[in-house]
Amino acid sequence: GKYALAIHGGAGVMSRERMSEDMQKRYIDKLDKALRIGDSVLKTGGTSREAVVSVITYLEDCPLFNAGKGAVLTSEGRTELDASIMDGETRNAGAIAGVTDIKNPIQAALKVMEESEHVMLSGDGASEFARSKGLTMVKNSYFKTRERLDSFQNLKKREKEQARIDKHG
Amino acid sequence: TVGCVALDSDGNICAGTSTGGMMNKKFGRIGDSPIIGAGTWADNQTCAVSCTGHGEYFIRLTVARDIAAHMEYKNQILRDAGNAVLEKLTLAGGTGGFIAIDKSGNIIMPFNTSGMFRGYVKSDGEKEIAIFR
Repeated sequence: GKYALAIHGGAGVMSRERMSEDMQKRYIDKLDKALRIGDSVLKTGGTSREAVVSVITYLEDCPLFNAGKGAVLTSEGRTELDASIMDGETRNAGAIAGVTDIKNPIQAALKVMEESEHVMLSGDGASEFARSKGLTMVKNSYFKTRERLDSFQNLKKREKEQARIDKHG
Repeated sequence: TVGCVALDSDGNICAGTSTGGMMNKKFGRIGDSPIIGAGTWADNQTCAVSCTGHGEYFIRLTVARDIAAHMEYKNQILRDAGNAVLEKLTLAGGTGGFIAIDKSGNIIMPFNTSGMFRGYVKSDGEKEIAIFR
């Protein structure tokens, strides 16, 4: 039968003009691999649900994108992740929000959809649920990359400088 | 944010979205990505959608569900529904975009901001990957 799959890697991350040729190639390679993963699942009779989870798990593990490993940092300097999934056949859905220790949030969202009576779990409760379902848990430091830490520190430095300039008494 | 929408050979569609949210966010801010109807939606009768962009706008406009609603209640095809909702988003001042697929395998990937990473593949071998300005 006929199948198809589309992916996105975020919005406004970095315009093409600001990316080096090498960086563009890295992104394209990762997107290509993600498409090949999804294509392979669907070609061998896998479900759209399996394809979506396989593709997003791969993108979450790739530090180039703002999801899973390589996600941006909060004001407190940690990562907080969200994910959701919806199945068109059943209109069942699952989501998790504000988690800090689930390696692949999309897999947790899938578990919420498939193995709970709920639609969305958040924070510590979502982590407890994921742990109880045997998902891989990691320390928050797993998600942090050098690039994200540098961006965060630069932002904080600018904020501090702005606060100094804005001090009118 | 990353997202994926798919149609399988049984004719079922699915959508998923995953994100780290906004850089420097405070107060446990949650965007549209985990909110069903805002950042993610799927219904075999209409379409599957995954969004990316300024989450507060996608939540207020229930962007993902709105695309499906345009198809459901106005009998619009996916492309027209997507264009109508992107226009609403733009007029409201929201930035971002979405990917969507319908039960026939039609794909749309509209957006109104820079730095968009997109790709799709179909069973007939058609494939495209792009980084939009």
